[in-house]
Amino acid sequence: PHLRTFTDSFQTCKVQGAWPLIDNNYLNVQVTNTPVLPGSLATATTKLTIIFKSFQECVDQKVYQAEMDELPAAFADGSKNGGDKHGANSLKITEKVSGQHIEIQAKYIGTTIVVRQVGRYLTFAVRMPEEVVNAVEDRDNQGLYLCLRGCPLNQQIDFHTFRSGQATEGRARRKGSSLVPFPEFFTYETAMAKCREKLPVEDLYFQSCVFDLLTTGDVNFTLAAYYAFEDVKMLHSNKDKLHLYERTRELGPGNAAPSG
Amino acid sequence: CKILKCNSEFWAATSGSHHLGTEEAPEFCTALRTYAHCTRRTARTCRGDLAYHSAVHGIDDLMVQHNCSKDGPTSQPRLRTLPPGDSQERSDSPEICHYEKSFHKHSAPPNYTHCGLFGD
Repeated sequence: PHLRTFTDSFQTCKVQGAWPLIDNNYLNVQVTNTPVLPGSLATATTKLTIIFKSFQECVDQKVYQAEMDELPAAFADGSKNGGDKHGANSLKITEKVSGQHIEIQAKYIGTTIVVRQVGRYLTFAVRMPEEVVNAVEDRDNQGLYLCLRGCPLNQQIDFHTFRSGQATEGRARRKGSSLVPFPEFFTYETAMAKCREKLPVEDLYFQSCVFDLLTTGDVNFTLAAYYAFEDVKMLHSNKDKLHLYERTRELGPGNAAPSG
Repeated sequence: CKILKCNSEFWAATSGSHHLGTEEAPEFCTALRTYAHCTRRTARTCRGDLAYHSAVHGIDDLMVQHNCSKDGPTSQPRLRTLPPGDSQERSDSPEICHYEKSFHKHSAPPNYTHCGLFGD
């Protein structure tokens, strides 16, 4: 999936299987990503588990779990708030659109979480105070914490490399090769046109949309990128940083954008 | 069936307390009545569940052992921690449970950050 970290870095990662998105003293979020097509490097989120650790006289420990085609409007124990403690209402789950969009307000840690199901996959967004983000046991050898440290280098996918690969694979596909048929086939141009309908600014959300249409042929990913940007607009505190752009590269002969 | 929740609440309420004498210890009986009340709430969904039935029998035995009456207060009045400062202020939950309020007291408003994951 595409990841925007707490430090506003933007990456496209494989991270197939279960990975810790957030792992601090108050909250654990784990995502499970699966290939969008058999054998594809591109993965998307099919399961998400959020653990709110118990906190003073505010909340008991609460677990929220969402899977593909199952976006519950309650915690795993059936409750919708922090339990029986005095400050239990400082943790609340709200269903915005049944089966498509829920929000979790964790006032005791100043945190807001948005979970959506768009098409067949899940998206996640969070707003969290810096102090809470960095509240980890041992900062030095803090393990994987994707929202804070991004994906390991060997898990990152580079749009450019992909695009040049796509150009060749695209040609192969047109010749009716044995590649898995896509629900819909997009060329780079038609993918851009489709994404521009929802994302007029050609920033990294736009590029993610193009990447997703080229890798899956599934137009739902246009909406995934669109809602991801809607969530940024709602949750990000610096309105000047909503759009992110790729660092420009020196386009030398070896780097010219692939034809087609 | 949420019988385990009743069990954990009872142990939490009674663990760590000094050894209870043979005379009826009011707080122990209160905890037992709360426990019994909790198991009654789960009766419908726990019927047939061994943990539930053993809890119900266990409560009866302990009630007899500690000479507890079935009627009486079922839970300690919640300790109301009023926020420091204006004690007239009504708080629907302790100050500690409102990050922004408690953070605000000490310094400038907190610095928020965002993280998002989407697509493929």
